[in-house]
Amino acid sequence: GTPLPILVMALYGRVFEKDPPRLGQGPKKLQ
Amino acid sequence: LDTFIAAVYEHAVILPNKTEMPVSKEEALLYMNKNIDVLEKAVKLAARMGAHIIVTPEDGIYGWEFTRETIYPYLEGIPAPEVNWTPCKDPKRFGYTPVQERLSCLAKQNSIYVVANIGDKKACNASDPQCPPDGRYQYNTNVVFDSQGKLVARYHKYNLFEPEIQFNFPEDSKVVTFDTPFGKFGIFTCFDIFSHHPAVVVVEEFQVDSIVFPLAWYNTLPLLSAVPFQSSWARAMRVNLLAANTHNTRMHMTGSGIYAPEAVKVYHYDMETHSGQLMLSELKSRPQSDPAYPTPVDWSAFARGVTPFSSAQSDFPGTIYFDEFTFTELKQNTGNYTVCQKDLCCHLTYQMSEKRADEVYALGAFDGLHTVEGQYYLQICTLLKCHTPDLRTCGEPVGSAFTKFEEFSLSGTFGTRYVFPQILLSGSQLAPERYYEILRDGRLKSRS
Repeated sequence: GTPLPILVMALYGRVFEKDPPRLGQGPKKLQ
Repeated sequence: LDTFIAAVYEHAVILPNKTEMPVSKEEALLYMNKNIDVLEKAVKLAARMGAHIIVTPEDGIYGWEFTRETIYPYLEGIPAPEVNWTPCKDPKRFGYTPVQERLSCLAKQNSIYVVANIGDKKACNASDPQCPPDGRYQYNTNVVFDSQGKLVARYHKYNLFEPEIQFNFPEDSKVVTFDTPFGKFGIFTCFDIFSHHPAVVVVEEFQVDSIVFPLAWYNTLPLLSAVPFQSSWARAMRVNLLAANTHNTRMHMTGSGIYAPEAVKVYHYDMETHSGQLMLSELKSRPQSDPAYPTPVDWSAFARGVTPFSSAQSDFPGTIYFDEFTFTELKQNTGNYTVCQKDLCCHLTYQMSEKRADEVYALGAFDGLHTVEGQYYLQICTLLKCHTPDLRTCGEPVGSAFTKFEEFSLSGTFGTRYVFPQILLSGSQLAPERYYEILRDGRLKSRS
């Protein structure tokens, strides 16, 4: 293989079941 | 059509002067038309080059520096596509809608689908308990006009980003799709890409082939830069993604591309100039028909079978974008390391060409809720170069590296099937697919 000058390598996982109801500003804005 | 030509335009938005008081409708339209003048050149050129659809960025027509009051003159009433409306033919049907008229005519006169991001206003009154005090909702809105200029899609951004105080959340998340002669499309905006609803739902339940994706994304190294993250999302979700970003080097906004599941077709990343960039690429209308279409991956299959490597190591904490990772240093030019945090264990096997004294690398694991500028749960395995040989700098943004890896294999005991693989090389360049592979058992591995 070709040697690679790596800055960063990642396996970026998202666990949706553990998310709060909203990702963004959050419920406080709604109230 | 079996294939189509997609176009994406990274636009250097002409930002209105920040004002305390709202400007007049006329002045607002003046500014929006300045931006649309630039977008028009891109649309015309893309159409001349045979593009079937062009995507332009979020906030591309008026920018993002507003309060709820000062954005009001820029907003129009945008009806639902069910009304069967072509603004270019019937501009007065829904009141004062000059921006929709102009976008519709751009699409019609150039026979191309045009995707743009504008603002929608909806009046409400006291009978609606959620109605804001000023009697209206304001929505960050993507609109799509087909090649006849007809409004075929309207999407209200569900996951507003923290600074977007000028807009309201829609009451619930709507999944918006539209059909074309070159496949079924989904649509969402910027921060939505982190979400299950609508981002995963539109792919898995609505079975779209491609996503149009206006964004105004500022890059956060090392893990949340637009091009590596969004191309990895297209790879993992196995759909085409047409990502049009704004261009503003002062705010680190750059990074657009046309990403197919099997490969990055074209991307643009430019922190040097202040100009926009048009990109085109041919895509399969149905990515599944491509022989190189990726097979499903069981991301934890390999890692579950690994006995943790027990080389003498001393773990240390480090922060990436406010998340506290557990790191371990790669002390030799070759070796096997395991680092764990909570339920997640990350395994790395690697071979460097040479171990440089002036560059330090670390393997990191994070299993937790990210809580800054949004809240979402992550499980991340990462190999990264530390900013300096001081281990306290691991996790800080890094731009260049001289250490070369001849071989690598990264895997993790993920508790999710939604894992996005990315490799960024020195100079913020994406690693071409020919240099690495993603095995069905979840390993991100160098190609021998």
